[in-house]
Amino acid sequence: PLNTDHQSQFTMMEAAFYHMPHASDSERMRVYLPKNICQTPAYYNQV
Amino acid sequence: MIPNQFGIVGLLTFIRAAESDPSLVSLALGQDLTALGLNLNSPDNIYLSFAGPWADSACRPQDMDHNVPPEYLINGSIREKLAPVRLNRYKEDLLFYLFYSYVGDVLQIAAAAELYSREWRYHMEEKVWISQAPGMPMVEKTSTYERGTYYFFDAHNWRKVAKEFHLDYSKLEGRPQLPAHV
Amino acid sequence: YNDPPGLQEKTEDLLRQWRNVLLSPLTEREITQNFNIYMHRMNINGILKSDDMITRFFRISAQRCIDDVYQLLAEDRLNPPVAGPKRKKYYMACDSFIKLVSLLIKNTAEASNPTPKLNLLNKILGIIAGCLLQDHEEHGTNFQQLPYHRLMLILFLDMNTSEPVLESMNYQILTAFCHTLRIVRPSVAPGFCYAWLEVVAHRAFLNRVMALTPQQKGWGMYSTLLIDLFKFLDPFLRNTELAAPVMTLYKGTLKVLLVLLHDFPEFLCDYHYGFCDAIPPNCIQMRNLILSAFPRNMRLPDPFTPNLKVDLLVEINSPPRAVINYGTLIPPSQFKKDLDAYLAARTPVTFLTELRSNIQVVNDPARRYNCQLINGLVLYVGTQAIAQIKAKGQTPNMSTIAHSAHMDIFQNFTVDFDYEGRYLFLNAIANQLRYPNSHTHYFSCCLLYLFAEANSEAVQEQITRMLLERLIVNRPHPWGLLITFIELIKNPAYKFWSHEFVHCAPEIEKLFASVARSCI
Repeated sequence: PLNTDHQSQFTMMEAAFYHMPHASDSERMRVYLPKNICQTPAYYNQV
Repeated sequence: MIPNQFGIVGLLTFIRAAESDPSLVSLALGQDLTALGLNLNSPDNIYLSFAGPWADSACRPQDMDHNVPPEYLINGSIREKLAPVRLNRYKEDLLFYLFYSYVGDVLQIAAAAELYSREWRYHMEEKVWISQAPGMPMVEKTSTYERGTYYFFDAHNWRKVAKEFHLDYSKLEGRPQLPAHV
Repeated sequence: YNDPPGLQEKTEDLLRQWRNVLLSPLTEREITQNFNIYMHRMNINGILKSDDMITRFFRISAQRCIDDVYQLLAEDRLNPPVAGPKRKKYYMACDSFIKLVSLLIKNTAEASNPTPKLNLLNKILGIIAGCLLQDHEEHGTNFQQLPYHRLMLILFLDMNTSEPVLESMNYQILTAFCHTLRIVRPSVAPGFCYAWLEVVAHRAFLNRVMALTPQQKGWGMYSTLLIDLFKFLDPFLRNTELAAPVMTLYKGTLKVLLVLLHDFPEFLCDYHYGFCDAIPPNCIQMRNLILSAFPRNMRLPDPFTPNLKVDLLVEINSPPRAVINYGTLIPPSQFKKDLDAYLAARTPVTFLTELRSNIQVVNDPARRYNCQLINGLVLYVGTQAIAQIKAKGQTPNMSTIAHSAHMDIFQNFTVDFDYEGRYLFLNAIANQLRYPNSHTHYFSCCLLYLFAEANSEAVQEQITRMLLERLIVNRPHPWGLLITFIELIKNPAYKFWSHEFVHCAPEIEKLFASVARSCI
């Protein structure tokens, strides 16, 4: 069983889980051609 | 035999549980680590294009910071003063560049739509762009397919190559649709 | 506290002026060249007149950026934008403030004097960490990692560019960031754990800490950060069912370890012991991944090679790469004195009878044995045994490892401990089965000897179970594990196939048969 300390840690982790970092949070802003992720057809090349 | 989780029977319980409830044994049987979006067979280092612990694929070239001369860095304020991106004014070369490097991005679809409007067609199985080769007669044409010599865009050698194709119309992509909010 | 009157307004005004500088159509170079004009303005406002004032200015500015992001997030929650939030608006305030900080750091004092620059860097990092911990405390589950993640990461990218003024202090800059990441490590700020791993695993950070920093001087700091992460995950990984937030962090950690295995296997070789000490015993795949690392200049013989003569391999007598202080594996105590005395004289026998009580934990509901002590004891005793065998000009084999103080201790674990204690002990031994080296060789012989000399079939079953659970998990599998298991099932001396537990169920029998087929 989790002790109270770990239980409260889990609560905070779970809260953060619902607003995970986005890829662009870790990148400088692209002012000219900003990243605009979208679902492209699977048959397009993906890499 | 040992009657608890420290013996073979205990492990057998896990193995059997794995069949019924895969989420239960993720630690004990692990996952297929080759399916985590990392190119583990790459002969080169992969950390420089590692897109982070939650990404499903590697960084694209344009996602990565390169030390460029400060003049190359576009200042946020003059962004609006620069000419907007207009794909219909660009040559095919640039359209193919955008299609092949902006994977998973709106720009890939936008470039595809512009290529389509210039009579290129994307072959969904061969995964190549194809267009009519001027002056090359069609050998055969039916309601479902046509055969003849066409240009296809060879992305590895970055050029148009003439080639004989049996074009099954059902394998050619229709007009690419830009996402509603773009 | 006690900010001078008007400082808040002055700071906001200066930040606004700075935003205008950035919005002016100046190029990057012009902004840098004109920066001293802006610094002069800060000076007139008294911001640069004392260390205390700069600290206050940084704190008020950082808080301003953080509040800005919280407000934008709150607005988006109230009126969700149609086309999904454009994240870049969250970045504006943070990015422009960090640009100001970076230019201040680079332009403070002359280029050849790094100290004032590093003081400013540590100051701003301390303020970001301080605001984060205070906010984490106050906001609780409403804490937002985004502003702190953005401030820290953009500052790192700015400090990581290859500019002459930074080159001379890259190592100190990296140290400052590693210290800050320790202060806000997941067990202290669990609400920041995902952003924390984003920063720790960022390609620019990996590049700096693992590759660019000379003589691998960043590796020790990085191993400490990873151990912080394993320790945080530990209590949540002990159960078989992982909650989604835990699974996400666990899988993210696996990915980072995979990148390290692929690009920096020597790093995992060096720090494997500390990592396996912190990873819970049931995280079999993660541990296998770390133990599978081997130096890139080494060619591993296929474990399934028929008649592979392990003891004839060139590397088998060389000690492994490892950054371990063997002297401190076991904390100085009466127990350590008794252990050394027993190893030296193989008496008193009471050392053995009291061994279990020395290792058991009585006042902790989450565990009954001191796992770290078992791991340390096994490695300490094993390395002493290897040294002793080597000193006699011998190599480890079934006879040279037998009838010794070292083997007395190991056999005591098999006869005097219960199932759990024995399982943890066998795990500690199996954690040494890696690529060809003297430890892998000795501990492989050890395991096979304990199997052959076992006084009960239960011991043999547990040895088999511990090997099997490491083999049925998805790849990768450590080389030393494979050769040990193959020897066990192939060598008729161990009578492996005669045991009931080998035939207890069709799946188990099939597993053994498939391994047997692969190596015959």
